[in-house]
Amino acid sequence: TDILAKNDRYADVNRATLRGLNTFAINLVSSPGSGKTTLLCKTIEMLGDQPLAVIEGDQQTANDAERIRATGAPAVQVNTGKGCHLDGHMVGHAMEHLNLVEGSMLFIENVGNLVCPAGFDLGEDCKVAILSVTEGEDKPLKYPDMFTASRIALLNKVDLAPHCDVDLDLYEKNLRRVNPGIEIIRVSARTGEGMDNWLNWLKGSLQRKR
Amino acid sequence: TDILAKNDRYADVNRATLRGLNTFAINLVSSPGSGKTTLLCKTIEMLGDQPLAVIEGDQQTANDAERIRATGAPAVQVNTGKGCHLDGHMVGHAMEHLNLVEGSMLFIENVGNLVCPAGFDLGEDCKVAILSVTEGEDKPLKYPDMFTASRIALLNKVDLAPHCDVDLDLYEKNLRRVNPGIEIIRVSARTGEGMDNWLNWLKGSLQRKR
Ligand SMILES: Nc1nc2c(ncn2[C@@H]2O[C@H](COP(=O)(O)OP(=O)(O)OP(=O)(O)O)[C@@H](O)[C@H]2O)c(=O)[nH]1
Ligand SMILES: Nc1nc2c(ncn2[C@@H]2O[C@H](COP(=O)(O)OP(=O)(O)OP(=O)(O)O)[C@@H](O)[C@H]2O)c(=O)[nH]1
Ligand SMILES: [Mg+2]
Ligand SMILES: [Mg+2]
Repeated sequence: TDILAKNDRYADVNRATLRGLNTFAINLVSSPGSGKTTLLCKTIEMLGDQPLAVIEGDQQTANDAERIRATGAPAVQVNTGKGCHLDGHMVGHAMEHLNLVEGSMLFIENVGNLVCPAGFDLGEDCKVAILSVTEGEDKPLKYPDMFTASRIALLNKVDLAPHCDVDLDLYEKNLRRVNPGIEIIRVSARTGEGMDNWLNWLKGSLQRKR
Repeated sequence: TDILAKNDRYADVNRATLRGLNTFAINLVSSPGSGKTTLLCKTIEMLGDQPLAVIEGDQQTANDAERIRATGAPAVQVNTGKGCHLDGHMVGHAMEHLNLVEGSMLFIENVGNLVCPAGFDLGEDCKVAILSVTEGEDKPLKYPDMFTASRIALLNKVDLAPHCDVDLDLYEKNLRRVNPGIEIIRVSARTGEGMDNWLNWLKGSLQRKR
């Protein structure tokens, strides 16, 4: 709780900085390999000339930051070593290395982990949780804190659904059992299905923040 | 480090208990939804009358323990609440509720998490890591501690590989980059592909322990 209180102080500073820049920030969370980076790359392509930046969190490697930079967008890579989640201090530091302009979007891709990031505020406007259709319909029930803490859930890799016997309606039902108010969009970062809905949600959220 | 030392004392007690029972114990680790429980159910079916038991770890619900019990095998469910991994103390407790006989196999399914369980000894003979082919070939590089700590990696859901453009040879290459000695078996818990190799590995490991 002392660690949490210390974290929240850093997170509050980040939140105030982002407020001052009218910048909409999301904390993107999911299991390893659910498609956070792929979705971000696709999102960046579709956002065109919207000013934006990315903070990448991983135990090791700069793989994800490199994939983001390949789209032309600025990205800072944070390596947590043994750490299982980004924290407010790391994000504050990373923000100093980004030239955020007025009215930007800031994407923070957290370490792949459906448990630990739930309790750590980074100063974001909201958490966006990604679930892959391949992970199984009961995941929201088994990892509830992450979905209680998220404003919206993206059901990704819907292109694989036909090969998985997954029940997408049950998946959504379970999400709403844990968090009745959560928004849900079905997407494929690979084929582009549902991505327009996701982009509209993003742009609307940025507008509402101004 | 104090937490770790305390954990290791409990783990050592577990290890001694299992040694005394000539019981082979694995700590099954993976991301959420990579297929641990499905693989265990399939494994239990194929093991026939081999004495065995399962300890299930999850944040919430008894879903996995119920799935195991549906196969006829005994299972104890541990709920960690906000906790992101099983520890030696929880496992020692759970073992008291299982009637382990001589020459058993003990399967410990850890909380779905590719980061935190790496550092927590439970008293097992070895860690078995599961990766789904859908998660992406760079996962071993990005979450190295888990694969350095594992004796064997199961590449699961190979039935989905044709629909994923995944490069399984690269996946294996990355695993061996991180842990040159790691064993690898390609499986599908769903179709049964590769499961004979996995069963042989298990039975051989039990034999070697005696
Ligand atoms: N079929 C399919 N594959 C996808 C989709 N989105 C991502 N993938 C694949 O899923 C794998 C993992 O994608 P990533 O974007 O690296 O996942 P991630 O969540 O960023 O992973 P970490 O950052 O390591 O936790 C890659 O092989 C992607 O090509 C999708 O919509 N459909
Ligand atoms: N196509 C395919 N699907 C699989 C395979 N193995 C498991 N699944 C599916 O993957 C989903 C998740 O499986 P689980 O066994 O619940 O995964 P888990 O690792 O135990 O998940 P947690 O315990 O919640 O971390 C389910 O929908 C399974 O049917 C496989 O070999 N092929
Ligand atoms: Mg990523
Ligand atoms: Mg399971």
